[in-house]
Amino acid sequence: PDKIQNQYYRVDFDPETGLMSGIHNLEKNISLPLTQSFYWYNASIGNEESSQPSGAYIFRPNNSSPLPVSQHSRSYLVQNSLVQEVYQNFSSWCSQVVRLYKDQRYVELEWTVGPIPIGDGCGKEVISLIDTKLQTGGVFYTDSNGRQIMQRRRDSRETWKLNQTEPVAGNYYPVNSRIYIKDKYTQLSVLTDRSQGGSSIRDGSLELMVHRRLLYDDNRGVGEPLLENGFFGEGIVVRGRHLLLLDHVEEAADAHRTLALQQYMSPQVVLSYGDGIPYSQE
Amino acid sequence: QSNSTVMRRAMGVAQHHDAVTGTAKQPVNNDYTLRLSQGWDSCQVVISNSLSSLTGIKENFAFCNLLNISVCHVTETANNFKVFLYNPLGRSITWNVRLPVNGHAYKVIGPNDETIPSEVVDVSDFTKELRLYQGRAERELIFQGQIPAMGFSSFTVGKLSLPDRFVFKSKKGKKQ
Repeated sequence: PDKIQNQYYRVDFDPETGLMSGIHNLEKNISLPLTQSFYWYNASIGNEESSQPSGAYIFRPNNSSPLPVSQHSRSYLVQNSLVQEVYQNFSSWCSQVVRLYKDQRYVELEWTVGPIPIGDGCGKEVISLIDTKLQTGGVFYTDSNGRQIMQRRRDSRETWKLNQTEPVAGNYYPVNSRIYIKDKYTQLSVLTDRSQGGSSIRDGSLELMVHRRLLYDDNRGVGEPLLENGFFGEGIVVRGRHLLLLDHVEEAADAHRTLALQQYMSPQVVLSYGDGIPYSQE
Repeated sequence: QSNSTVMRRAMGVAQHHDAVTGTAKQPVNNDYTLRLSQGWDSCQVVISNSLSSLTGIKENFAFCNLLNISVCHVTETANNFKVFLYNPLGRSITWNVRLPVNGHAYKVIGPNDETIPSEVVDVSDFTKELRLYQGRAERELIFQGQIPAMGFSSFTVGKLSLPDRFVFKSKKGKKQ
């Protein structure tokens, strides 16, 4: 597949790598070249600078550069009138569906990650990373329980002079419902369906941690590594959604606030065989 | 008897900082999960009673908690079923419904007896693999439902038999 499109959005794919290569808000005539893929940070087990390993409390990768789960994805397209989907398979434990429903003013990414393999002896902290050319000047935004949006500046704190010793973890922030980056004209917002950690480690990039599986305790009290084994001892699988919105800066809040509320208070689906009997409270 | 207190208690326990951040020991996390699950089971009775009052029909309501991996006993096994969508928002919305099914085509009737456009797509191999032995749906039924503000819509879904031109005939003349 090279693209999917509805009346509001178009998503382009690189035919060689199978990865997303751009999104377009057709209604507002905004285009943003980007790449999106899954990477993992190799969890630190302690080094010369600090013996602190990555664990339940502490996120501490042993390198600032995440490793790609795969350089490309095997993809196929499902195209109907109500929904268009590109299924991307990155590895045996990482896949994603890029989805556009009819009349839908956002792009849906449904990711499935796990069980994270640990046979190589490496703890892994898996992220979904979006890279764009937006000139963000080290600034990104995360929400605080879906209420106040906080401006975050890379390698900086608002009220004291920071000596940054952890270039990745020191720039991670809680994301309860959304994270966004913007330049003067364009804003890319990502809504989450659960609380995650997120950051913008480089200008124009945006990342969210979707899953982690670690081999060592971080010596902060829990006394065991973050190593959920699941039913068969191979680790657990998580499936979640990220919703992408591309908009003009001054109009973006209208879209992401409305959609985030709809995600947070989403409709309840109830089913029945339809063989009920008449009922009244009397 | 319905009671939302079980969920309120579970939510109260889950305010502990270890529950919020996931830094508890694994058996403690399992206990948080169990309490929330029991709370949700209890709330399902509350919702069922409410829906019975609102619709005037006492149904055997089902809440498919594994819809995210395309598992739902009702929709997988029944030829006809009803779908209720409750919208807690203060504005009407359109919601995309995806239900695991085994038929090839379905007719969806909306709250005003109108036919709602629907499609059936295959469940991905990845989903089939990860749901293990829990569900057997080969396909998913997709339709878009309009739901009023702070209210509900009900949809009736019926399996369609394929027209004859889609049914292969073997050399022996038996329909397959």
